[in-house]
Amino acid sequence: MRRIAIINQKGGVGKTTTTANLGAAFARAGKRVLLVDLDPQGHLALHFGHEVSQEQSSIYDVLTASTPIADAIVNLRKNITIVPADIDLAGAEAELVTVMGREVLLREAIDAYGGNDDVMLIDCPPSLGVLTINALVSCDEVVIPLQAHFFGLQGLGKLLETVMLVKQRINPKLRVTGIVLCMHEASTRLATEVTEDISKFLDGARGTDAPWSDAKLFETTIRRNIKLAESSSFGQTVFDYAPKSNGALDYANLAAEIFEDIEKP
Amino acid sequence: MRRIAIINQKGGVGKTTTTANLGAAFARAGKRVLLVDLDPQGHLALHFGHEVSQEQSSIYDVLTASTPIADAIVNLRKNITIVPADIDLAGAEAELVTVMGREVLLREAIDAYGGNDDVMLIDCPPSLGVLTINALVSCDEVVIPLQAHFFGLQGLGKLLETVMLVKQRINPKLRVTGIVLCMHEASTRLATEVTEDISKFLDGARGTDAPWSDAKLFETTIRRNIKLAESSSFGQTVFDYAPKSNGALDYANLAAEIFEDIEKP
Ligand SMILES: Nc1ncnc2c1ncn2[C@@H]1O[C@H](COP(=O)(O)OP(=O)(O)OP(=O)(O)O)[C@@H](O)[C@H]1O
Ligand SMILES: Nc1ncnc2c1ncn2[C@@H]1O[C@H](COP(=O)(O)OP(=O)(O)OP(=O)(O)O)[C@@H](O)[C@H]1O
Ligand SMILES: [Mg+2]
Ligand SMILES: [Mg+2]
Repeated sequence: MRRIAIINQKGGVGKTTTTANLGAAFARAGKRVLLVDLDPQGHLALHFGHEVSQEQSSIYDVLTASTPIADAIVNLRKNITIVPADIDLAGAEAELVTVMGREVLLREAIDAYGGNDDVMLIDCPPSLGVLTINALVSCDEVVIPLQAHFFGLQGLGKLLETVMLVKQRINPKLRVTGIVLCMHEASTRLATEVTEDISKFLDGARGTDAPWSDAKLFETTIRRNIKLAESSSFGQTVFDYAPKSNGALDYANLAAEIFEDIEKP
Repeated sequence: MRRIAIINQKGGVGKTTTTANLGAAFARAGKRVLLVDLDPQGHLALHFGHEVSQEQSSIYDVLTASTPIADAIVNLRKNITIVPADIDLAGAEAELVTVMGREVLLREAIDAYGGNDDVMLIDCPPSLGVLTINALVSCDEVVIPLQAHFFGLQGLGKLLETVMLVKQRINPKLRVTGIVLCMHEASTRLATEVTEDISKFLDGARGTDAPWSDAKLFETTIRRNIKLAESSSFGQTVFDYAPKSNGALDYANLAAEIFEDIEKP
């Protein structure tokens, strides 16, 4: 199972939209997909029209009460299951402060889960706290959604520092697979300049031993497209809601860049 | 001094852009403005071209080492001072878990500060953790930047619940002054529907004793405008960078809605 963490501590750059629609693209191409929501806002399940009830086990119980993943898992669509979040997770940062091995709790739960998925995607909150660290420890790959604005660059450095620390101290297999430009407005000068800066930065890391030394700036960019925002309001992925839109095309193309055996749309 | 917290746990909705440019609009209208950055990302100072150095005291030292605000304050422009954040603040959530009275640390520091400002704006991170709670405890007013997307509504309920709790338990003067639609694309159906839902929700609260019972949905909306994203990349507010843009006009209009004695542009 490929284990991919979807991470960026900058808010609102498309992490959840990417986890949901990339996951849906993988599933449509025949991959079995496990989604994990690590964001207390709990929006990931809503992208599929699934409202999490209080009685249902969530990722919070997995992390704090040793609930097995199998007890928290929900079937969303053909080929897609999810371990949803709920608002209790908001307290996890504080609650886990004194728990020994708090960075490996998720990895233990996933390793114990006997699922036969082809790929797991973990949606992270906009922070580099204990939840995001759990994702970095549990995964081999990181995909970074990024909005080509000034602060996109600012945050990237800090994020990569954290990836490096986790790799050095806890998870030697961790690598950055790539950066995907989201909410992209290619016609703006700002986007062009920021994209260029990211490209140069990645080129400069080639051949080094940094965990991003072979990270791609994905050719596919996820263009700004209102259908992507609308689809979640109907509890649908963009493939259900607007299958011919740029949003659907872009995520299908991104899926093909991530899995060699997925055909371009 | 009016004390206004700029809050929304949803990421990337325009909290920092609003704190910076609304603050600048107030200052241009002659108000003395104190900005406080509670976001570990530390972007607020960058909107004014100020890079925080490690040796400089920041809001982190104010909260954890009883550094007086006067020692951490930086002069940004005429009429604008800031207590900047730095990345150490990322650890504050965990560090403050066991500190007694951790929700009132900021209020104590502000009450002890003898400044003669007319208005204080506090920029919050995308979470409802201890930093945001400190802002709610320190302020009398809340302004909520909100993107008229599906998740804008989702998060609002949770945010208002938190405001209610803080009001009931710690800060009886707390009120929601208003909600400002940011990154607004008025021509989209999604924005129209979400705006209507927010409007109905606020109407339904009139005459109740909820702290949002007289919250306005500001008439001014901050329209999507690339100048607002570009200005920060030059270390400028939109009033320096593009004073004739819609971005500048919108924040000037918002300032006039918030202070009766500020003239409309
Ligand atoms: N390409 C796009 N075009 C238009 N709207 C988009 C696009 N991608 C995401 N959105 C919308 O922008 C908002 C923010 O996206 P999203 O919630 O995926 O970001 P996020 O990084 O997960 O945010 P957070 O940091 O709060 O977790 C959502 O309302 C979403 O529907
Ligand atoms: N009205 C607007 N039009 C175009 N771009 C905007 C607008 N408002 C903000 N932006 C840009 O959108 C991005 C997100 O805005 P901002 O950083 O202010 O949000 P935030 O709520 O403070 O995010 P976070 O949750 O990460 O703190 C920034 O790159 C900013 O420059
Ligand atoms: Mg998200
Ligand atoms: Mg911000």
